[in-house]
Amino acid sequence: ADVIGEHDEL
Amino acid sequence: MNIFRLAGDMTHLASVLVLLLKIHTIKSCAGVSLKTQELYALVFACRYLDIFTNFVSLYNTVMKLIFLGSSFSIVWYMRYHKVVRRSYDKDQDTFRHYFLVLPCLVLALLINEKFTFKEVMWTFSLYLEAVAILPQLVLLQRTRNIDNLTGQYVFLLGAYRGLYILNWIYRYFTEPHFVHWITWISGLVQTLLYADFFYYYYQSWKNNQKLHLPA
Repeated sequence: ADVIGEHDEL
Repeated sequence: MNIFRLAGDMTHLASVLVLLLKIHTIKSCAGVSLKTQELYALVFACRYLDIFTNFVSLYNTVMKLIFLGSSFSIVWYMRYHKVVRRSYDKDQDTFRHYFLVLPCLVLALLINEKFTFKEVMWTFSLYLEAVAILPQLVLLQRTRNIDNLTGQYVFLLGAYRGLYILNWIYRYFTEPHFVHWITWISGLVQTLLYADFFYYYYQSWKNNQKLHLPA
């Protein structure tokens, strides 16, 4: 689940 | 997670593994720019500051550890390994990469999404990653012909960035609030830097020649 707002990409 | 991003991460992983494999097996780093590798180590160090404080997913954490470990071990090999370091041609790898670090830091202080230490360092790592390949591309121009592992390394890096652009397009259309101009613009600039390399890489592949870049 991609965390909203935080940087979830490498 | 979408297929473009997964493919992008896997391509990025492949690029560092190709490089580590080359250096570890043939104990040579000929044609590899240490400056680019140092910049990448700095990029990951600044980007993954939150690796232990902000858990996104197991995949995310594992990949961050792999990227940190591989980039620092490549730098270690090229600087300190008694055999590998001899094959590093420092008089060719002369790009003053410190001149890249400062402008990226200033730009990150000026243009960022949130003026906090972690966010500025994260933005700095984005801008720095966009230009980190420059010493390597300059070195390839100098040494003219490229051994195919280094060529593959740069090709995979470019492919990873291209796939990430597809990932951002996909996320823009599927996630309503997903807008990150800073990421998109710096990612686009980075991918454009590879464009001319791709052109020569494709030409050499098509004509089945040894890849060499024009002086």
